Amino acid sequence: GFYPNSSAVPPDLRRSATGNVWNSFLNFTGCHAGMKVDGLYKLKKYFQHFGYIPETLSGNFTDDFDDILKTAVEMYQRNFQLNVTGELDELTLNHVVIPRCGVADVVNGTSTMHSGRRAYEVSFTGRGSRFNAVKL
Amino acid sequence: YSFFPGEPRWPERRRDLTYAFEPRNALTEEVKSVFSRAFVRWAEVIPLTFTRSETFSTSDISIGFYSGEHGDGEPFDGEMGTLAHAFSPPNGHFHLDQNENWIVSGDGGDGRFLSETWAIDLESVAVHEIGHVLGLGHSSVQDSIMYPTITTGRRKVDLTSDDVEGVQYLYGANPNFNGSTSSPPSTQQRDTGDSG
Repeated sequence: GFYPNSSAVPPDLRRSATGNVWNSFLNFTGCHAGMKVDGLYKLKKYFQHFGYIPETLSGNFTDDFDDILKTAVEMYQRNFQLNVTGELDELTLNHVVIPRCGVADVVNGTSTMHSGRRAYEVSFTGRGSRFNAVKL
Repeated sequence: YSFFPGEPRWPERRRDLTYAFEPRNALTEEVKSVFSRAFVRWAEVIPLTFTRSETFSTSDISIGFYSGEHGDGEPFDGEMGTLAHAFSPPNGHFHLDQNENWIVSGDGGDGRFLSETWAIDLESVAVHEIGHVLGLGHSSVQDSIMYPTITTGRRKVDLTSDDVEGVQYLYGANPNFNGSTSSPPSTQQRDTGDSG
């Protein structure tokens, strides 16, 4: 549906928090390596969709919180500048369920999200004059 | 900012691009104008032009709203979740999830609207996906257009310096660009991540 503004969305069409297809992932809060939780394979599929688990590992995901998932969680946390715990803490899962673009963050196992060139502003003080430059 | 592997971009001979809408969607002029505004935001900073075409099959960029599996192996998942996706140059395919509540008002710049409504600002998503169409990948800079997530009730349409630097690396600067973008991200935001 298209609406001119948010208040124009009919009340019966307004989404509740449970309308988010990923909200069930919040049930995994507190999960960490070594645990086995029903449905955890779905979260592995999520991470695989966005590149955090290689396509070559597709197939029979289990509900085990294994090293594959731990590595994926750590890479996700690094990309989104969360605390890198390797665990499914509340902050991480609250971020996982946010609506997002379907394009992968990681390609061929390498995250590109931090690959941009950084700008450093430096100041030089010359004889009687001061000027600034941006180094790319 | 980041790029797709190999840094694909539209070739030198294709700098005047056309875009068209999936005719089966029968979009209103109001909805189409949202995309026009989104294209303008990128055209202001790079020497590319974007012209609307009525010929969907031959346009450089094809825009369509689809539901579930729609032929590219990347099915949409219903409300929320994945909102849209686009392909790297020179593919030009730009798809949005038909099952979202899209807000098309286009009022103002970045900001929030009623957050209790689970609705997505269409122009915010359009500006982001056009970034992919041009060759940008996702950015770790939270305020940038190319950050992968968007919170419901949020409108984010202004290019940041991170977005501009990225796209100008691919295409150079629009000679008429005056260098004005929204506030740059903080140094901490840029420098706290690893190098990937």
